[in-house]
Amino acid sequence: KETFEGHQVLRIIPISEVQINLLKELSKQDHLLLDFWTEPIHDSLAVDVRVPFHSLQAVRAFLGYHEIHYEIMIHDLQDLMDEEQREMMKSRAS
Amino acid sequence: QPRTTDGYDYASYHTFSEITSFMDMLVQEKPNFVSKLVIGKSYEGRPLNVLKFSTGANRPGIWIDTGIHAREWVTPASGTWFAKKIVSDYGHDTVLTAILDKFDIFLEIVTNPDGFHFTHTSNRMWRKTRKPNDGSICVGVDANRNWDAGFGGAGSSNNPCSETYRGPSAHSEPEVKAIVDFVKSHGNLKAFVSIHSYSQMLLYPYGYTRTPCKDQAELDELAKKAVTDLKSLYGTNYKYGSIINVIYQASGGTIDWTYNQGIKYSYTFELRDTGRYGFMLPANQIIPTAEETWLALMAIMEHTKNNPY
Repeated sequence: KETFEGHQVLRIIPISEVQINLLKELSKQDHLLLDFWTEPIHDSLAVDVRVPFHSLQAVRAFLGYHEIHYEIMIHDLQDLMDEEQREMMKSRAS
Repeated sequence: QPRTTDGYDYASYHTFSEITSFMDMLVQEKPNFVSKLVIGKSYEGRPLNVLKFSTGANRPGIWIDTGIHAREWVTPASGTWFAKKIVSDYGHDTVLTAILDKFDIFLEIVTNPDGFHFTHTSNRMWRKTRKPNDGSICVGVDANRNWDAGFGGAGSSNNPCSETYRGPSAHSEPEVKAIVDFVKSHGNLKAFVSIHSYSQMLLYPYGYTRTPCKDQAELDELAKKAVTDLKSLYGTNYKYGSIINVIYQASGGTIDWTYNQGIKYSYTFELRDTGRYGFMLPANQIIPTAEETWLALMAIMEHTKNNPY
């Protein structure tokens, strides 16, 4: 079973076409194994991306260097999955 | 397992087999109203179940599907709630009763059962189908890029490892082909609603071309009404418009194909986003999500009833 310890989901708020294009470039970096939950399209839409633990530093550095604003939407994806499992088990038990 | 659909926990996420049991219970409880059609089999052999709500023969139909992207768990959960809502409200809610006195409603709760099962057992973040791709280690196709509407164009990928891989040919996925065959054989669907999550949008064709669809004005007006109704419950804001204008160019999408088949009221939803969870929307959000979406669905279904074509 694939687990997601340390994976974070970042909500990125691009403010210009330039930043959108930078995010598109980021999405082409296959080695980072990024999973875009919402794609960089235009600056009216936030971009959500799941970042594996091993890529976090690189992605944060990229965003920081280009002054692209982001928030951490999910701090540890596996924590949420574990919580979801607990909720399902609790529901079944009840 | 609950013994009746009243005992089913609508505020919890469920596995494919639990949802299937729910469907069977609903049919058993209302055999003259609800039936279960099996329109095909998934790649791994799971049944593609569709609930049919019908009060008479030879009616035009309204189609609703949920869960074509496996990890969007709130969509099949909402679909389950819709099924119970239809049964509960028929004969009590005058608007729904009037709709069901003229139309059948078809509801496919788990459109991608292999992917859905995979999210429960192996990879919660899985999106695509589960058919292996020749010559690639990557599995599955984005079933919302696999339709014969601008198939292969921009906004889909020819890389099997991409999340938006379109597949080797249009309708190559059994999960898609089953719906295609059903739509064609039925021949009288008047509305088609495909439900996704998340990003709070109600969209209409087209996604593969910037050319506006010929009914754009009416679809836009109806979308406005639907999202207004939806917002009235919990204040959830939705964007609406054509796929290509509101989100991005996406070729081979479901509702572009259904619209081109002549189903005028073709819409796709992106359900609510609390801004904190994405695909991991907590189970306590299922019922609010379903309740507000139901208002928009009712707007679309009622308009379909009142505007025959």
